Amino acid sequence: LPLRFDWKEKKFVTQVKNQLSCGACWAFSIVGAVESAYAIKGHSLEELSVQQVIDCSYLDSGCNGGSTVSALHWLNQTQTKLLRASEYTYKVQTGLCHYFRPTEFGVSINGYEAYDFSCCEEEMMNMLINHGPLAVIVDAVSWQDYLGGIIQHHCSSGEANHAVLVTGFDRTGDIPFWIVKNSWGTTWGKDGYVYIKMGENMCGIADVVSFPLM
Amino acid sequence: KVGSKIFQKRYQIFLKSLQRHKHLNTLTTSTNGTVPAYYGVNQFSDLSAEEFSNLYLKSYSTNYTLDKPMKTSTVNNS
Repeated sequence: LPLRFDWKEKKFVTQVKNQLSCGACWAFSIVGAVESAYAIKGHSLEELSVQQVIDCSYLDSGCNGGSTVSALHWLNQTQTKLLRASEYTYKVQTGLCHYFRPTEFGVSINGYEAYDFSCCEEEMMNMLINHGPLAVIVDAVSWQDYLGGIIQHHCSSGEANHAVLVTGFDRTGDIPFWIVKNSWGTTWGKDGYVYIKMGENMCGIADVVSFPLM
Repeated sequence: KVGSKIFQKRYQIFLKSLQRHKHLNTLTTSTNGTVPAYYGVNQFSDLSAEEFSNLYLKSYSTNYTLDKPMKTSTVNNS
């Protein structure tokens, strides 16, 4: 495994989004994973519709919360084609699920995988490299005040409340860390990203790890 | 408006968040070559911890059987 790897540096990760006052981090996380997986498969990097997932994933509760794994399950089960974000725009609230006539463009998935890597973050690195960015759930209570640097304290495992996207890792320094894309805008954290210490399941980052198959 | 009730309420929450930043920053450990996490004023500093949690921390792990396995793969299943 390389000492440093980041899908963002390889231009396979879309811009950081801002969920604003809608609790749909779970949708931002899995849409980010689908965007990257689609691009890694050789397509262009497209911004896909988070609002479509918020409105249509009946297993979840839209802006009132949801689960990354159930959203992936819905995507796979229904073979829903995710539209471009510009076609099904973000409304910052849960709305009615809109059905569009089949168009030339839409991204569906061919399956998904979900793991508990709390025992083995090395395996998680492997998955990241082989499959693309990983949707994870974390304890983000202390992230309210985060400005930058590597999180090594003030985080619990087994108490997940927020979903994010792991895009890479860096083991070149004394403290190895995961590179994580958040959905609270670019003014939060380090240009919208947060760094989390590897190897101790910090913030529960390895408890529920999922990704789509393309 | 400065001086309004809502301003006073937000200002008190903001002052509390400054105390919280101080506490969070005391436990950071600096190591050669790495920057430990640091905490301070950002766009959430005038929200109470409860408000922040109610607005932004809305993801959960469901009882869904596919949610907690050591390994679940739709490819393997098929």
